Parts: sequence; C-alpha cells; structure tokens
Amino acid sequence: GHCRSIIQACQQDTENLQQVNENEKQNETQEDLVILQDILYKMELILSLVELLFIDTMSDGHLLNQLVKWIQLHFPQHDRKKEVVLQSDRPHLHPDYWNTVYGSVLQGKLDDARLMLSNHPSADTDPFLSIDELLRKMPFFQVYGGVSIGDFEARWQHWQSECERRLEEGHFANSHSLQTICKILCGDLETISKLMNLMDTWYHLMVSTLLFTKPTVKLFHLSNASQDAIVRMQDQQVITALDHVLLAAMEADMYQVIKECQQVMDNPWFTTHLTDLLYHTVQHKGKNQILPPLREYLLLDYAEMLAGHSSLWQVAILYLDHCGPRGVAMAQEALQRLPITSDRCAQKIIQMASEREFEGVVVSVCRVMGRRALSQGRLGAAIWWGVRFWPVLLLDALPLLKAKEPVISSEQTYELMYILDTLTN
Amino acid sequence: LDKEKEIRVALTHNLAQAIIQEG
Repeated sequence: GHCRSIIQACQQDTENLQQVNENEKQNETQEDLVILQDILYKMELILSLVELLFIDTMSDGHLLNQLVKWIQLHFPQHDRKKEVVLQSDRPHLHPDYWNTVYGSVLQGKLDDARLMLSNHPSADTDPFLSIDELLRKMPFFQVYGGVSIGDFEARWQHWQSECERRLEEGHFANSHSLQTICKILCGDLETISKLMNLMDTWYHLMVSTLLFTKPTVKLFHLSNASQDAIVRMQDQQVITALDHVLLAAMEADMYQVIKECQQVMDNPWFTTHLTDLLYHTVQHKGKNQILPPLREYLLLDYAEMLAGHSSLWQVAILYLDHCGPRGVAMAQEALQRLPITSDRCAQKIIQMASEREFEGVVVSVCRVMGRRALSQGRLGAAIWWGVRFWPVLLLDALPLLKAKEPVISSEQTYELMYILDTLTN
Repeated sequence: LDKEKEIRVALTHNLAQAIIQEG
C-alpha cells in the first residue's frame, strides 16, 4: 500500500507538471512526462493486481470484487464521460449516452448506470423501471455479509434467471439499448464481445465477462478466463510486454511476473521492490526455495547500480544492509572504492563505515585525507585526520617494537609512550 | 583496551631492549 501511495503521488506530480508545461508550451519535457506517466501507470496497474492476487488474498468469493475495483480504478474513462453527459442539456441525446451506460454496467458500476437511466425522459415507463429493478437487485458477494458462498450463488442464479425471463418475455422488445443492458446482465458473451471497444483491453473484457458469468471465480479459473479473453480480443489488440506480465499474474506464476516485469520497466527499481514485497509477504504461505536467492540477487544488482551513482551511493549502502553476508562484503567494497571528492564526502563515508564497523575503510579514508592535506600544506587538517588513525598506525608498528634487535631508539620510544598517553587521555 | 595494553607492553619491552643496546 505504501509503495502504491508513492507511485500515485508521483503520478499526481507528473500530472501537475504536465499542466504547468502545457501552459508554457514545453514540448520536449512534455514527451518525457508522457513516458514517465506511462511507466507509473504500468507500475501501479501491475502492483495492485499482484497485491490482490498474491498478497492481500481474502476469501475466494471476494476475488471478483477486487478485480472489478482494479478495473474501475484503472479505466476511469466512463466516469469522466458520465460527468460530461450528465452536464449536457439533454443527456439522453448526447452521442455518448448509451455507451456510458453500457460502460458503467460492464464495470459493475450499476448505481452510475441507474443514475444515467433516471435522466432519460422514459425513465418512468415499464421497461426502464424493469431494468432499473434488475440493476438494483444484482447480488454482490460481501466477505463479512453473513452470506455463505453457496447461498450467494443461489441468490445470484435466481437473479440471473429473472433477467433471462424478462428478456425472453419481451420486456425490452421496444428498446434495443435496454435489451443490450439486459443481455449483459444475462452474461451473453456475444453482446459483451460486441461492446469490446468500451473495454480496450483483454483484462477488462475478462473481468466484465466474469462479473456476469462466474461471480464466485477462484484464482485457478483466471488462467483459462484470460486465455479466453485474449482469444476473443485477438483481432483488435496486439499482445504487449505489459500483457505478458498481467497474464503471468492471472496464471498465478509469480516468477514469470518478475521475469516479464524486467522486460516492461526501464530500470530495475520496480522488479527489485516487487520481488522484495513478494519475499516478505508470500514466502510463508508455502515452501519457497527460489524467492530468497532471487530477491538477494536483484537487490545486490540494483544496489550495485546505485553505488556507481555520484549522489545515490548512500542509498545503495542502505539497500545492501538487507542483503546478508554478500551485502556486507559489497558495502565494504563500495565504500572503499568511492572517490573522496570533499571533506564532507569523507565524513559521510566514515560515518557509514563506522556504523557498520568497517574499521579498514575508516582508516583508509583518514589516511588518504591526511596525505592530501599534508601535500596541500594544510598541516592542522593533516594532524586532525592523522589523529584518527594513529592507534592503527601504532598497531601496524607492533612487529617493529617486538623485534629481537630494537629498531626504535629509547628516545623515540619515550616519544611514542607520550603520544599514546595523550591519545588515550 | 586490549590493543592499547598490547602496545604499552610492546613499548615497554622495546624501551628496555633499546636502553640495553644503547648501553
């Protein structure tokens, strides 16, 4: 949820920027923003699907409700059209009127559809009242609604039989549009397929079809349902890399999802975090051998990329803190290799190294900085840096002090003893 | 602290050796 909030905030930011740019007519950045928005949309779309299929899995009967919400959230065009149509002088004459009603029904937004229908001059006639009743009475499964799946299925069957009966008895014989709505409610595949242009994608088609044909769909049904939807949509849509990710998710194959995500995204941030999220949430639900090493590999890889960046190397170290022994080794190496560009940078490296007890790194930075200050004639700074690694130098000198034939004179030894006292006091 | 002690011991040892050597 936190990750999705961040992505949504970024989406909002890019939208605001886009508006500012539109006013200032900056075409180049505009293109970049469009690309960025596309990536953010895909991230959010994938993440929310993964969340509902793998992470936030509630009772089976709830899956369809979640999928419907997922579709509603990512295909808001009917909502926008609804506003436009309703604000027009005579909504029922607006060219988008019926398509908006169908679109709302296909997304399970039955109250919106009823609101649209109530704006029709014939709203008080029998056919309109009849379809309104069917829309109002469509049962939706509620996890804590106190109704078992069996009872719900019975109610749902009863409701759909009623829809079929009214259709057969010609309740809507005089209105092709109301007939179409009723056919959708009856789960008529031909009618739903004919409205494909209102759904854009195979996954919208799949969810809309399931909504009126299999309301208690379970995860293992989704594989077949998505294949069916793709076949039904085939002529109208090219299968993209994003489709492959979503298809893998519908097939409950999370490794395939991770693999396909690498194809869709322009950098490893998303795949790495997705794998990490799955590692922390899904792992305990079954025996899982692949996720831990896969997560570690992706994190190390991502951190390595960050470590090479002039301002993101600190973030890389934070990532490496979560990568076990290999992460520790890589953090040590990364800190050691960093170019020391300023005193501030040196201080930062020392701080991060000290927190992780990388004494070797601390000493090495102090030594480099001490020599640098000395060569620049900044003696005060040289002493300051030198003092920090004096004890290490003394330790390095131990073999000299322990030699059989003394190398260091008594006078020099007195001096060293004095310095040691000064340091420790 | 152990390291400091080790250095002190080594320094004392070296001092004694150096004094003997220097006569």
